[in-house]
Amino acid sequence: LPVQFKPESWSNTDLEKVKAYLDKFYPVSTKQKSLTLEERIKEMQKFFHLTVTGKLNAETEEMMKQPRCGVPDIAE
Amino acid sequence: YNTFPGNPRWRKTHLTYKIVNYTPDLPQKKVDDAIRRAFMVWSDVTPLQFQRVFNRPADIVIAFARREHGDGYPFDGRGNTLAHAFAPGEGLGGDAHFDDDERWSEFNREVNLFLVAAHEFGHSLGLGHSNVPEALMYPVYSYVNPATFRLSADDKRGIWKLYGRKSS
Repeated sequence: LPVQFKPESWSNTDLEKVKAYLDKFYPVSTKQKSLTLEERIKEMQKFFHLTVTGKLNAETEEMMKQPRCGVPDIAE
Repeated sequence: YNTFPGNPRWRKTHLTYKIVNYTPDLPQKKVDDAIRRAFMVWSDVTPLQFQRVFNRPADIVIAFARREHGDGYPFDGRGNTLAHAFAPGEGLGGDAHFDDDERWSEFNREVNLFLVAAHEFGHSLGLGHSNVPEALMYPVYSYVNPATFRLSADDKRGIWKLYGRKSS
């Protein structure tokens, strides 16, 4: 069975950082409130043509560290 | 390319801009020139014209700021977010803010003001982010030589959708 991915294995700071990044650049609208963290990471990975895993792998973490514009990537 | 929801755009082609303060990282003349050239990136390919004004309201207000600066979208210190801008509209609409905790430069050192300004003015005109890595409207900063900078086809398609092409 695919093991249900548990972000608990991340450090709290990683989790906070990822959520802060996604909240800022991939804000969820009211109708998307049920999106899991994994689904939101996939949305960001798709935008940046990264491997879509829903996990905070090295390339995703690296992209989140890049200097960038403060405007969200998905129009809200 | 992307536009903003509802495709907000300016309903006129003659737009004004005002620089309300300066970064200490560059001589003011260098900032003026970088801003002027950044607007030219868009006026070169559309019917848009940009006029700088000094002591009266402007469509696009340009400011350098740190951390919380009154628009509800605080900057975050050096690195990460470099700048942001607002879609066309009244008040804050069209305005562009640059994080003064960055080191702004006119060359390849630190953050090139011309490149970031040209990107932010794309937002000021109604463009969202592009997922084309070579596009100016790609959200992540990367240096290209301003002297040889060219808008990508994706950027042009986006701005032409909003304002049409520059008539020959």
